[in-house]
Amino acid sequence: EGDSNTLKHAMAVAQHHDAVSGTEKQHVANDYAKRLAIGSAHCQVLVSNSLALLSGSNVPRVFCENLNISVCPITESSKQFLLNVYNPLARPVGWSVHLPVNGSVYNVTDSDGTPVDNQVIPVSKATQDLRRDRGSAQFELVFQVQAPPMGFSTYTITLVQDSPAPAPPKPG
Amino acid sequence: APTSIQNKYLKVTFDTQTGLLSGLTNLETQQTIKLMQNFYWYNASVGNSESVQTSGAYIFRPNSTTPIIINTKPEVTTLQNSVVQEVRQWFSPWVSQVVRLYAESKYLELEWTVGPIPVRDLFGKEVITRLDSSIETEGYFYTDSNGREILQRRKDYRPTWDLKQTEPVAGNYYPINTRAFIKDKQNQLTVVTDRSQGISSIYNGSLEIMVHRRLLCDDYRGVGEALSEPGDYNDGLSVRGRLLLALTPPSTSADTHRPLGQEMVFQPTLSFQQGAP
Repeated sequence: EGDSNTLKHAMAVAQHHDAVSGTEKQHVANDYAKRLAIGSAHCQVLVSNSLALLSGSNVPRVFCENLNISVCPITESSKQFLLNVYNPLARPVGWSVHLPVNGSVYNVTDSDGTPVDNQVIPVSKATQDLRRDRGSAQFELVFQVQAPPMGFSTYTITLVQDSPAPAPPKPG
Repeated sequence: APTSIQNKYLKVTFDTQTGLLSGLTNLETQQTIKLMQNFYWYNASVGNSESVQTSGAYIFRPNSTTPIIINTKPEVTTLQNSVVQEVRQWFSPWVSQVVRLYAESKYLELEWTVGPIPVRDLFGKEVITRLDSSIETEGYFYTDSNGREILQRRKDYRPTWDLKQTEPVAGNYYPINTRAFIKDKQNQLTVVTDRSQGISSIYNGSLEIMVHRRLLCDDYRGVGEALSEPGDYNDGLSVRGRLLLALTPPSTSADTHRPLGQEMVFQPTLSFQQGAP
């Protein structure tokens, strides 16, 4: 079962103790981080359950916490996967996503089956340095998603071609 | 570096010799500013003859008013396609940045990556990025308070008492939670951040944002440890964050930065499922 209380409590502890990095000993900072991570995991179950109910799909849903360093096992290894975008704002939003992938050509469609313009670009050197042994994606799939107010949209991503690789970035 | 990247809303120019940002144009309003950006670090004070106070988690106290530049000429690579244009700047093994412009966006994204900060030279480092613009600010800039009231800040001045400034850099730093801006009669440059940081405007037309710090001394405020987070591999913490820049007339700037701030704080939640719909 998911819940949001665990995160609420962890956040309350962090706020009460002014949990700004460096204003506590490192082992205490680690404890704050652990409490927040556990709270976040409980929320993920809650969101997952809610989306399962709303979408009518019980296929297991995963969250990728390291997308900012191009790490996401499901997008890196799958030939076909779904992306769910939940928008917490009370107005429609457009948002650009970068998904770590290993193929070079992908077909992206929205829930109506309409193709979405997308591009595959190489993962930057800085990202490769940051993630070290945590992922192996060579590329990022970039496209813009739209999501309705306080609702979600679903995109289908299908691998079209494994190779050849896109051209590397041009030297400055 | 490329001469410029642009979409239908923004044009971003680069100095082809250095690879650094050199200008920003709002194509809708036809306003242009000079805009240079780079990364620097302040050498953390370990105390001096005026005060034994060291720079630490609670106390920001650089030992000089002049920050040290990390690289005047970063290595640059570019990517341009129909969805996104990127200029990737590599300043050093521990500082890099992607200047990113999406096809449909009215703001410029700067995705910075800093760390692990090296400290083998025994200098604590407080890393900043500074935006130097042609906007005539006359010592004023503006920061938010948790995304709500935006307060005017004036260099070496406090509105409710006569300030005797003893820390020319740190004494002008303020918190930024979601946004800050500088403006003159024609132009407003707004910076939206993805996290709370420290910000200042030491020079006219400039904004400097502290993005990361790693220190070697405790600041005697009770923690008893230096701010030197170990990170995953015990060689220091790496941090990646984003700044969004918007150039607008002052009178309409809130129309841009309010939704932008909301979108930054309440980002969409992404989840994935294997297989077909």
